[in-house]
Amino acid sequence: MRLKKIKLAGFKSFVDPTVVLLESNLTAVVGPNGCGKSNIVDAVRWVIGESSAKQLRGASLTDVIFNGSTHRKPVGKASIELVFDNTQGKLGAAYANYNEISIKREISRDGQSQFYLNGVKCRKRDITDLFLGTGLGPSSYAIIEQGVVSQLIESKPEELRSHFEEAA
Amino acid sequence: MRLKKIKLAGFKSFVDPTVVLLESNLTAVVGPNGCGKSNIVDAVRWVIGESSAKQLRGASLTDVIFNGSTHRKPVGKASIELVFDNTQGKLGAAYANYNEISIKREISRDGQSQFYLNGVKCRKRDITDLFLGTGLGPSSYAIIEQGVVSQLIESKPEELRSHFEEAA
Amino acid sequence: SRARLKETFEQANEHFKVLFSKMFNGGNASLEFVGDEVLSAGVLIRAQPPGKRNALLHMLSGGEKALTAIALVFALFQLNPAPFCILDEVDAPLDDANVGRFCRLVEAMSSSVQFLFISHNKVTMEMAKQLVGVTMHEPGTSRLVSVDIEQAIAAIEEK
Amino acid sequence: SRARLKETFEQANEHFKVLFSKMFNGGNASLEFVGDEVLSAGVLIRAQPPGKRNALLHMLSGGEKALTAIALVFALFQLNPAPFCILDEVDAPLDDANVGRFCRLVEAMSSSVQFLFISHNKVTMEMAKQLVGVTMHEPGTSRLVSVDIEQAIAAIEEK
Ligand SMILES: Nc1ncnc2c1ncn2[C@@H]1O[C@H](COP(=O)(O)OP(=O)(O)OP(=O)(O)O)[C@@H](O)[C@H]1O
Ligand SMILES: Nc1ncnc2c1ncn2[C@@H]1O[C@H](COP(=O)(O)OP(=O)(O)OP(=O)(O)O)[C@@H](O)[C@H]1O
Ligand SMILES: [Mg+2]
Ligand SMILES: [Mg+2]
Repeated sequence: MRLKKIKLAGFKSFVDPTVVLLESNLTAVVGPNGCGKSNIVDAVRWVIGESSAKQLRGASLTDVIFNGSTHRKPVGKASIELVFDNTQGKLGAAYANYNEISIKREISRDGQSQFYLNGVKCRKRDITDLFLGTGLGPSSYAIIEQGVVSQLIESKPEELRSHFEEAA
Repeated sequence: MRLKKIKLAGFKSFVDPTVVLLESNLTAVVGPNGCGKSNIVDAVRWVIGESSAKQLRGASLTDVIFNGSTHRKPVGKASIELVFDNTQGKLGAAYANYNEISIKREISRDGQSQFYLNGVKCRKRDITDLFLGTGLGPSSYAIIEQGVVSQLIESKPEELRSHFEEAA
Repeated sequence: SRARLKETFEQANEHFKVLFSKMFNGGNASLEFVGDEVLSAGVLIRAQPPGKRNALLHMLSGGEKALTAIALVFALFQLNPAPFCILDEVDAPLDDANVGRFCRLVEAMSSSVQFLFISHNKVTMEMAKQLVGVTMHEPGTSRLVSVDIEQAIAAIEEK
Repeated sequence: SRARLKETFEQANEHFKVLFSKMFNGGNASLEFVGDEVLSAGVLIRAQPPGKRNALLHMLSGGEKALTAIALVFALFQLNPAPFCILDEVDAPLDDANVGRFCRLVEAMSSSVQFLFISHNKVTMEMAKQLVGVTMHEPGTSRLVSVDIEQAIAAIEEK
């Protein structure tokens, strides 16, 4: 299963609909300080179910919604979609027949989130279940945010254990 | 008042007596990962009175004493000396007449530290008093350790205040 | 179950030892269980760069800690490859020789793992097969911009 | 005393505003007292890079936070210059354009402040008037080695 696309709209500094196409296994995201690179990482963590505002560098969950710039007004909604190529049928039993799997999350100013699986409304649990046991679960070792690489090995022995459970 | 020399012996990875001569106002310390650059920064913090082992990346205060390598045995003592050029007489009233001021700290395996001021034994307080009000006090903004530059502005408002008191 | 976790742990330890010594060009590392009961034990990491006696994590340098953490993440990936791996400036504390070793390891793993990485380092950018440029031409709003490797490097050199 | 702290604070705020906009080529920043009583008040930092509406610290990027912190430290130095300033890889999160701005600021301040800095970045090394090389030729033990700038850069390029 390969991640093909990341679609962002109204999410943090990506106010206009933007599609990041991932065409290789070695994709580098580059650009000056403050241009929005780590916001793309936050987008991926958010759509797979991240529920802590602090982990997303915000004070509240609605901080992920574009809150304006000198030229633009804030918007009312943020949405992120990941599109996976599942032609090898690796993902969850129920979806083994789908060649493409898309997961999407939207949030509006009232703080309510809505999840979608292949365009159909679903619960957050359906998304987190999809990734259970793939290493992308809650204590995921697959995403290393900025500045925390060394903290990974400085965490307490109990915390480290959860990474092994995730990998088991 | 300029820092002219840093003398290290038995301190962390600097087992042999080493003198760092500071000949300009723009001195860069360079070298591969793990070669001992940050140990020099720890040496300066330690000799001016740092008392927290954790701040010195150790579990106990005697962790600053060279504890061996594949070719060398551990040693029993660590010592750091800073030599200042005080020809402009900027440092503390009692020492205004000295052209050179040297502060030194030694520690042995029993954990006992001994401070020296111009070669004469003194108390830790004599050293910390020397730097009082110069920005090198306990909440010093003059030394930024590795990896903590952003934490400086993330500290709580009360902690930030102590930097201003130091500068006042 | 207990047997499964124990087996996972042993395998992770094997991978970690191999990857650590690739990252450091030698040295030793290991993972140890802390506590009697496997199902509630913690994990302790020992890491000893080549030539050093110390194996305690807190005495490692900034760069040595980053390399050790990367070796651990990659060991977990070899055990159970997640759909993708995202690395946000993990090469920032590394000197150029270690950035080179890191890149060679990522390249080798990219045959079975999809990497998305962020970096300001030219050596790491050159490893990429695809570059995604992000810009704030319009201040405050992010947009993608197509970028090729010469352009990215030139933009850095120019400034 | 209260009046002295208030005055220090006001001056620091002035310096901080100027240095912030030098570091960011624009934008606004300020320091605010939090709480009624000056002698026990906390300090809140507002930092707004050019073109952005947000001025809260937690929403800044990694590089923006480092630049803001450096501007604050230098503001305190302008208020009360300590005998020296030691910077350990503060340039690691910065892109090359910001490393350039950082170096120009350090150079300007070096007429009255003694800097000792550690870096793996060639641009920052080139700013130095004196290079101190550290090596572990004998594994596990540190020794100084004389290094000139061409050598330091070449050693980096080679690897
Ligand atoms: N909800 C939001 N609305 C508008 N802008 C936002 C929002 N959340 C964050 N931002 C902006 O996004 C910028 C940070 O982007 P990001 O952290 O992705 O930068 P980066 O490219 O990773 O930079 P660096 O190289 O310094 O790490 C900040 O300047 C911040 O103001
Ligand atoms: N008491 C000690 N005895 C012997 N070696 C020590 C002692 N304390 C620390 N060390 C060694 O010093 C090394 C760390 O040095 P330091 O942190 O100065 O590296 P550095 O040059 O700053 O590297 P980086 O570029 O990765 O930050 C470690 O490998 C550690 O084992
Ligand atoms: Mg970032
Ligand atoms: Mg270091």
